[in-house]
Amino acid sequence: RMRRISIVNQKGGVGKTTTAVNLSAALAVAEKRVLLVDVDAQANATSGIGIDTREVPFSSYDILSDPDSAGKAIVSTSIKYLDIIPASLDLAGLEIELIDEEGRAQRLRQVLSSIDSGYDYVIIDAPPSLGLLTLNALVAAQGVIIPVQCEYYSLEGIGKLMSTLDRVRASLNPSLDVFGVLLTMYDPRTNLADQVADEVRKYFRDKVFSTMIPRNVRLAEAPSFGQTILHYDIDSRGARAYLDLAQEVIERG
Amino acid sequence: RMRRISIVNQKGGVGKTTTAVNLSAALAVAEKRVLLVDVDAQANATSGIGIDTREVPFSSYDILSDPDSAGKAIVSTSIKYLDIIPASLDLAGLEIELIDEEGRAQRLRQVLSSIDSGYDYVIIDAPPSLGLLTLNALVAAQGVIIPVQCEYYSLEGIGKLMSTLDRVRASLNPSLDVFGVLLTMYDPRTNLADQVADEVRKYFRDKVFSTMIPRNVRLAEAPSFGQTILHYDIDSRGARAYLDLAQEVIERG
Ligand SMILES: Nc1ncnc2c1ncn2[C@@H]1O[C@H](COP(=O)(O)OP(=O)(O)OP(=O)(O)O)[C@@H](O)[C@H]1O
Ligand SMILES: Nc1ncnc2c1ncn2[C@@H]1O[C@H](COP(=O)(O)OP(=O)(O)OP(=O)(O)O)[C@@H](O)[C@H]1O
Ligand SMILES: [Mg+2]
Ligand SMILES: [Mg+2]
Repeated sequence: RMRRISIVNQKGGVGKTTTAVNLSAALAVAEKRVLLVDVDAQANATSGIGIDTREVPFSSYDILSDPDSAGKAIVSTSIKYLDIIPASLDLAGLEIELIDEEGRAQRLRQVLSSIDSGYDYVIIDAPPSLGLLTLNALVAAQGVIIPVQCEYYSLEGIGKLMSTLDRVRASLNPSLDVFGVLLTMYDPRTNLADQVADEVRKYFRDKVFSTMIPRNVRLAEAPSFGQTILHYDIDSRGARAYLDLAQEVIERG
Repeated sequence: RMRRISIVNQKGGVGKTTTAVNLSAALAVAEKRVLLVDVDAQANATSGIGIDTREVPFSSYDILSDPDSAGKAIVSTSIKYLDIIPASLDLAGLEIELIDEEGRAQRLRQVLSSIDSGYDYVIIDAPPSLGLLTLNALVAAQGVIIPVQCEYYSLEGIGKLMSTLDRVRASLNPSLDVFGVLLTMYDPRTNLADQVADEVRKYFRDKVFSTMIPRNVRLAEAPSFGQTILHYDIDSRGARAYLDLAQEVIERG
């Protein structure tokens, strides 16, 4: 049973990629087979896991352009149980290239349904927008994890994100569900963080993970070495938080 | 002589809106007449300056759909010398709506050239992508300010941004220039910040503003009150930094 989860929020810099990369690694450490799919033209998840986008033969761009070629873009990483479909910069042009194509929002779902293998989880990292690539991530997923940075601007976009989920649920993906809401960059020394956390819990109630990701500079350092937090600094608060999150994700089933 | 500057970087959460709002306010305090233009569907600059997007009759969406209506979307703010063209959520659909329109990338430039008034500066806040709205901001501007968060992922996208600027310069806007590069969320306690700052200075040399914006929670708190940092906490390090930045911007002419 392959659990497909997209990490989405159109607000920029809230920790989508950091969550996609480190949750995937933490699930792999728990011996779950994970496929990480990077559909952001920035290709941060790809470099964050240690892969050079210039050296990959096939990327998510290729398979979205030609869904029948799905399997060939899967690359194994240095982490056991974790594979990736890397992104490439070409993705930036896909929205225009597919503008007249039938079923352009369902391409990623098509790709994932044709990947016949024993993955337990597929984790999809989306860009900071509600365009075609995020739409593909929403149509392909059974559930979404919404990272919310504990700051004001991050709260503002939630209403728009929820109405987008409603629209996708009503049209292309009736089973799309909020799998969980994750509070990120939580800094207990600021009042702002607690105010935002309270608002988010009032709105999302038990959808909010009890694990909060603390602001921890080690999380920001790890990608510069192409490593996940588990391999860069297993003793850090960031690593502990993502290991806890993986347990919660597994328990939610 | 109206100086048109766009605040751009496709990397999310690097401080584009925080810079657009607070630089505009700091220029206004120096008695420069400023028009802040919000072309991000998130409308964060609009709410950051204290305006409710639901209450504005006309927005940047309306004037981009119908450039002849330019003047009617200008709204004065509570800050003397500072007006705004607010955003609205409808902007999210504009890229698709204008897909077949001639000159769709030059609409904002058309709008600004028809605004006949004594603004010294037009500051444009762009979304975290390289789509049509950012393209409009690049075509309409004489120069760009590129905020770079002092973290690794922020470095990665700079090459792509520069090649996009080159393409726009070669086609639609030959005078497009890097007005300045701004280091944001600088935290001197981390090695990472200095490493990134060094890389940025090596690449951009004297384009980098000597003012660095420190990580300062007061900057994140101010928008929840609909206030700029100058009005929320004039004594904060964040306020000092944006006042210094405004001086540098004025000096660069
Ligand atoms: N908990 C954390 N503590 C400290 N830094 C963090 C944390 N989470 C993420 N970061 C850093 O904050 C920045 C933004 O995070 P990230 O790039 O993961 O966000 P994103 O939502 O994927 O951004 P985008 O919208 O551009 O895709 C990055 O430099 C990252 O390293
Ligand atoms: N120097 C700073 N110190 C502390 N917090 C900051 C600073 N600059 C910005 N912030 C906060 O960081 C978050 C991201 O900043 P902001 O929204 O301005 O970035 P952005 O580039 O406009 O994001 P987007 O890509 O979504 O448009 C916001 O919550 C903001 O309040
Ligand atoms: Mg990301
Ligand atoms: Mg912004």
